[in-house]
Amino acid sequence: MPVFHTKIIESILEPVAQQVSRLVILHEEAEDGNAMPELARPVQAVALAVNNLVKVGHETIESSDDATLRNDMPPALRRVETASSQLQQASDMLRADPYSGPARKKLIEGSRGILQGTSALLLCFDESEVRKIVKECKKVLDYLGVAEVIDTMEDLVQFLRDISPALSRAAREVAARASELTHVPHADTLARCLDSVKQLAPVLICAMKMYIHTLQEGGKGVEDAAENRNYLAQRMADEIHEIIRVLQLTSYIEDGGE
Amino acid sequence: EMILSAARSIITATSALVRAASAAQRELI
Repeated sequence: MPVFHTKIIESILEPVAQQVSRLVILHEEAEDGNAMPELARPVQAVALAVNNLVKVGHETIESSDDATLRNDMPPALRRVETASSQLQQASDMLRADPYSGPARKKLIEGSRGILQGTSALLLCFDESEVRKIVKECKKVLDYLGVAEVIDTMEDLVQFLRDISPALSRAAREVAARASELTHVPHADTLARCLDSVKQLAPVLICAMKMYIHTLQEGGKGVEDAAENRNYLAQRMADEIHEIIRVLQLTSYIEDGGE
Repeated sequence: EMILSAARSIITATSALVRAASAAQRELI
């Protein structure tokens, strides 16, 4: 049984994954089997749904500026279309011979193909969604990169204006993603890193203020203030890098785990 | 998202097909 890494993908695919597995077992146990019922109508329903997915898929590809999605989605759509044709062929063969072994095999292959193609398509779409979250996280990293050059209160105010909405957006999206993951250790890591980032943010701002005050009051202790500020900015950046790493894990094995 | 909804429709339709195909075999076992 495949493992689905988000709750939405799991909710879509798991029921049919179980049914296809059951169909394979039933097919093996029932070798010569009963006559297959007329499958033209359910096969036609699959074909209509496939046509709609292909249409929506192409619209998604055309409206996306994500080059990876534009590259990865068409093969997944073709996989689903091929599977739909296999189901159609199986249905035609079974109409001629309801006991046909090759038709049953084709039926299983087609069902598996629908599952695999839809799974690949959803994964491709999901990875694109992850890239959007990563982009938000990288904006925060970019802002953190300029923390070291802020040496006036005016610049600090502007820095806050820039980083606050980016940080809020990234935090909101990472929290939503964490609650979507089926693999608890990954979700926990995201939540833990996000908490650290939220705790470090006000401390970093204080450290930046402290540095500016120290600088304006003659510069005594300015090196320590700068070191403290840089340390906090680096810790925040490290937590965000870890968030990005975990966001990009779509399989448990990649994490060296189960 | 449209794509999630379209994927759900495919899976629902495939599920119905697989159920129909399984039913006849199940009678034998």
